[in-house]
Amino acid sequence: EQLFVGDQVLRIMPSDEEQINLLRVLAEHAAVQVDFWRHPTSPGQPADLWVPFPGLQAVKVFLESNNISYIIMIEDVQELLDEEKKTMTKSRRI
Amino acid sequence: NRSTSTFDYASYHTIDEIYDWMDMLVDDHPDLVSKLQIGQSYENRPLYVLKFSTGGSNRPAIWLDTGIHSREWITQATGIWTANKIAKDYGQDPSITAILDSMDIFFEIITNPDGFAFTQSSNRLWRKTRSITASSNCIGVDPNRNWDAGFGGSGSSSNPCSETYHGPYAHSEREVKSIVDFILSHGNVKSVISIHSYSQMLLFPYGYTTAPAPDHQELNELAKKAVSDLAAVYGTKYTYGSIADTIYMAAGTTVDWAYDNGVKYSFTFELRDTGRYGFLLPSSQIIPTATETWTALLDIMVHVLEHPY
Repeated sequence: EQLFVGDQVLRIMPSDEEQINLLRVLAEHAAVQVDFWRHPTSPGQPADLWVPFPGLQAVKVFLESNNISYIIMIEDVQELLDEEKKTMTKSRRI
Repeated sequence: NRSTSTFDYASYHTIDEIYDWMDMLVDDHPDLVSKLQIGQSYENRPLYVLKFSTGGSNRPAIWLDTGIHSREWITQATGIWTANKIAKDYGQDPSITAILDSMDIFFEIITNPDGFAFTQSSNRLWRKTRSITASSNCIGVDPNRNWDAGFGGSGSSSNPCSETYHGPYAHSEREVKSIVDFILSHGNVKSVISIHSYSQMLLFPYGYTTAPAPDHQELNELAKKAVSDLAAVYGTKYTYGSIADTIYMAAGTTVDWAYDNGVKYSFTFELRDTGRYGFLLPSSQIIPTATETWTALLDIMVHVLEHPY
């Protein structure tokens, strides 16, 4: 089973078209495979990017060096998945 | 004694539990619900559709589907709750009773069973089908880029490793082709509603072109009313509009194909976005999400009933 330990999902708030284009470049050329869970659409609309742990630092440097604001929406994807699985097991037992 | 009234709608379930639940729904509502198999997936899983009908022959129909992107579990869970709601409320709620007294509803809950099973066994974040592409070691096609509506255009990728890979040719995916064949052979489907997650949007054609659909005005008004009623339930604010205007150009989508094949009332829901979980919405939010979605869904279905064409 694939694990996502340390992977994060960043919620990015592009402020203009240039930043949106930079995000698209990022997705195409990131050293690790990243995945937009929510695609960049227009300035002010959030874009959510799943980033595997090994690529996190590079992606954050890219965002910060281009003044693209972001928050960490999901701190650790695997923790969330473990929680989901625990809930499923618990309800099945009930 | 297992039945749909003891089923836990506030939890995520395995594919086998959902298949079992389908048979329970049919058992519990034998005069209203039946289960059809419209085809088989790439890995030969059955593609089951629940048919809600009070009789007649080839009545005008509404098609609903959830789970075409397998990792969006909140959509299959919403589908289960909604199907149960339809069955329970027939004969009780005047709107759904009026709809089913003269229309049929077809509901495919696990539209991408291979992907769904894979999210439960190997990769929780799997989105696509599980078909093998000869020229690549990457697997799967985005089933919402595989429809013959601007197939291969912008917003879809020709790279088999991409999450929006459109596939080798339109309708290459058995999961898509089975719906195409079903809707075309039925010939009287008046609405197609495909439920996805997430970003809180109610979208309608077109995605493959920025040109407005001929029925843009009516679809826009209906979407406006639906999202307003949805927001009234828990305050969940949706945006709405055509796919190309509201998010981005996206070629080869379900609702564009349906619309181009004569189905006027074609919509895509993108369900609740709490800003904390993406599509990994906790199971505690299944029933609130399904409840608010039902309000908008019912608005659309009543409009379809009241505006025959």
